[in-house]
Amino acid sequence: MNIFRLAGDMTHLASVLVLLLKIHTIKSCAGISLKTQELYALVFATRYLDIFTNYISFYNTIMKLIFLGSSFSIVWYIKRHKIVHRSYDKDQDTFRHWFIVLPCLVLALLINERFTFKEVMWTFSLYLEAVAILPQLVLLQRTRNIDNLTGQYVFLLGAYRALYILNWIYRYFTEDHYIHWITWIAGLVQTLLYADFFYYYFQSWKNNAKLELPA
Amino acid sequence: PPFNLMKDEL
Repeated sequence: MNIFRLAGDMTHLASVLVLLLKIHTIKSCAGISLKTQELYALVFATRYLDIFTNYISFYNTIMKLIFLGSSFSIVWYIKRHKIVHRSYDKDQDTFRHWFIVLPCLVLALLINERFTFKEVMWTFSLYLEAVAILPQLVLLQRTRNIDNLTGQYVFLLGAYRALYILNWIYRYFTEDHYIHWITWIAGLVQTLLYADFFYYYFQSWKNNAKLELPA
Repeated sequence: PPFNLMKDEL
């Protein structure tokens, strides 16, 4: 464990807690894409298949349980909660996210480190996570104004993967044969997708203006 | 290290 990875995990944890806090306290999911949340639930479900078979550490298991629990409860809140689901704007959240699931699955079948079920599922979860934010970014473009919590959620989500890239660089230089091209490229693509959001997020933060994304 | 131990990241 290095500082970059710990910071990345904490940032990722903060992003899901900010979202849960927002939904649970103000009982609203305005501006949140259910599609992105469903994709993230699928990412964790396919990435943590070995949660009970492959014990790494107490920390690792706890964090996996938190990510699984939070992502599925966020989906439940938006879909099932009697008050929260009313603030879900399904007319705006129209990204056909199942269309990106299939290419990720096909790609995972073609490009992976080992052709076993768990390894293909794990690779699929990496590819899917790289594009899971797309429905949310599309929704933000549409709804233009972003409330603070949603902006912070997306920012923290992008920042966690950027910190993971620093972690991979650190591990590459400090550990022998630590080479995971698939993870690195998927992580880089994921972070680049946030790039323009980061730009507008910092602009609004610098000018102390409301965060607005161009049409 | 064994392959699955390489999956020590979240």
